[in-house]
Amino acid sequence: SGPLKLYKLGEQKGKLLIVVD
Amino acid sequence: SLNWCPIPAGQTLPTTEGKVGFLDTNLPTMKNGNTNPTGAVAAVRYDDNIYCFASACPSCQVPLSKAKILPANEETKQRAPRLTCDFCKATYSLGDGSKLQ
Repeated sequence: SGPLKLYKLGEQKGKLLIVVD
Repeated sequence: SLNWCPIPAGQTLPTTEGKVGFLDTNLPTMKNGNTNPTGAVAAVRYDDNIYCFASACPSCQVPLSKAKILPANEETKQRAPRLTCDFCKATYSLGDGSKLQ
């Protein structure tokens, strides 16, 4: 099995954002 | 360039230290038919940081809802905490996602 996929989170104007491939 | 996508309103970051929560992204690229219909990702708060990662363990595919956070150790060069799957005990670095030992 491979590594655990990690995601970057952010916040802008009170809204959550996520970086996807 | 990073592809920032909004997480639907109503999703909140976990507040309890060390307790894994989920965010439903509803993003098509994150959804997976039967196994992840809401495009959920897992998130945990630890040491004033939020770590976000796949909702299921790569080793056993069981949801990481009961995963435990372990402190950094020499395996992560004392820089990143570790996550252990409660079901199969596979352990990962929350710094780069690598499977440990």
